[in-house]
Amino acid sequence: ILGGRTSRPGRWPWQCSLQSEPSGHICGCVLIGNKWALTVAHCFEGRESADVWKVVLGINNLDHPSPYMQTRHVKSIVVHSRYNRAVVDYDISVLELETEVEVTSYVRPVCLPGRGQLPKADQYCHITGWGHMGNRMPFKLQEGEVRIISVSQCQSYFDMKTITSRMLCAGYEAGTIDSCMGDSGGPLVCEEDDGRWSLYGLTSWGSVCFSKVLGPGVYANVTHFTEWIERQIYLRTFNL
Amino acid sequence: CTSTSCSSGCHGNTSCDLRNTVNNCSGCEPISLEICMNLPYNSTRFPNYLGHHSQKETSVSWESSLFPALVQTNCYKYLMFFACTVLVPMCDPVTQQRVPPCRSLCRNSKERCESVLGIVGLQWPEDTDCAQFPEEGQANSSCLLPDPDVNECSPSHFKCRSGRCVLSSKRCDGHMDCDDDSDEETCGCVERGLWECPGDKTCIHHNMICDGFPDCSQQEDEKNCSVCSNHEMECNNHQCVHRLLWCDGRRHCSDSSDEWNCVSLSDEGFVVVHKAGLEYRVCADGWSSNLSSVACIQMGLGSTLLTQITHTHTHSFSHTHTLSPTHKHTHTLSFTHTHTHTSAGHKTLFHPSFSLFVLCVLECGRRPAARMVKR
Repeated sequence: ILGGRTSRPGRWPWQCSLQSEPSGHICGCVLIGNKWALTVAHCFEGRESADVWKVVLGINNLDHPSPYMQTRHVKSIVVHSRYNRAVVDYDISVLELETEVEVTSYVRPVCLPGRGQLPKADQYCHITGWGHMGNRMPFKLQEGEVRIISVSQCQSYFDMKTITSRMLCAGYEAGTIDSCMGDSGGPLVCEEDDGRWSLYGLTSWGSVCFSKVLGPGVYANVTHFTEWIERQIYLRTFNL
Repeated sequence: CTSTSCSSGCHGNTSCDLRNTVNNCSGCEPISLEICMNLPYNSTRFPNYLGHHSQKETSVSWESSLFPALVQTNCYKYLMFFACTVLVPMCDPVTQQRVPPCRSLCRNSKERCESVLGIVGLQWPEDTDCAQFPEEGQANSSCLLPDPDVNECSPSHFKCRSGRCVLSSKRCDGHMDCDDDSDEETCGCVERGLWECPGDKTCIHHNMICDGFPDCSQQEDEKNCSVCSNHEMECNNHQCVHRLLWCDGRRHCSDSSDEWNCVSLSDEGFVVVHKAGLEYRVCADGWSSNLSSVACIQMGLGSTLLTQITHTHTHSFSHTHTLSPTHKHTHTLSFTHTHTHTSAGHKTLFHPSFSLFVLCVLECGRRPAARMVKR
């Protein structure tokens, strides 16, 4: 996260780290149920097998295991069948954990948005992750507050790409607070009126975040996939 | 070697992996970078002249966005050709070595286009120092110069009638980008080999029709995709499956859509099950709270908050009666199995009975309250 700050432990209990040996942390992920997490499809390029992945939750400092930490192997990975690697469209995956997590103060699922429920343009939301900070990779979870940007305004930043309905943009023209490499798959969450937090985006792509090129970050638009997500969970819960 | 990493030491050298045979040593690899797929050469070798180690790294690099955008300014006729000789250097199939661009090509590109970048506050990519490239005709070294008829635009561009290149995302986007406005001509879907959505006139690729994903705003691309007989129902991917097989706990549509949404809550919160394509409200007889939690989980709504048995008054509904579940651990009992334990009742007209009301709640999105620490 560029331009963010270090998070207090427990502040984002749905944030998880998707890890694979020998690299360790590869991508972010988000807990949405006791056995289910979301991340982006492009994290699995070249590492499609569930066997090589594990999910670490309840952690703040990647280098210091916490007493609240929980680790789960990945039982199955469901990459969206329309994931398009060239244009990074339909960039979403559902992760089934080997066993249920124990819900604690430090490990809790985030809410999925209702069907058709989108964040308002110019609303402020939060991104988190252990990705590049512009000058180094952090050990401690970083957080940043970003503003939701309309698709038309977002398209103007990206000549070479098409911003589709499966994408959501957030950040700032100057790119001052933005997600970056290593944050992929992590959450963009917004606080609802009732105080609960809902997941509206998964960090997906953007310009080369620690270069001169500016502009917002682009996130997988979770609202577009809510029905697809619930369907994948149902089909696997009931062995269909 | 089959892996280019061995190519430098592969000639008779055992350092290569035994599976590699010395006769297909190759440092060359086919070009897969979309913006350089129309070059006079079709194989490349990494690392490239920007220090990238793979085409994948190059495809997400800043330079692979910068050069196509710069080409639109028409600053230099052969800029795209030069950019590709740097991004995906030509690989000589005989020597397996990279062939660099000639210094003059680099110099011309930089002199004419660097100032344009300056206008928008950007710099010419550092790693493209022209001194590293040989002069054409220099002894013992070959270098690349463009043919007069080389493609000035990449496959990611639309070529205006005037010869200029604009990014393909600007084609028919409602804005005149070409100097002769030709990017906004013949914008009909058919002229572009696409299919037009009847409702909102958007264009979609033909392979998106009847593929199970609605792409038109009124979903016309997913209509009239199959002709099922009366006793069949249409799957999401347009297969036809006998209606008695719907919501029977086993998958019959290859996309399993015959087992989607078999349980739902009506607007008032009554449990509704779908059997053989018909909708039934569940009677309360024989129901257990375990089944409520299975129903909530099945609907992706988390755990049960409330199970209530309610008189059904005036409406006439078809009802199903829940037989006592045969499984002891209903939690493992998939609701669709329970489902088959419900027998479709007959349509009851004005017969008061007890319907099932369930309130599910998904405990989510709550952060622990900040702990109070005396200071």
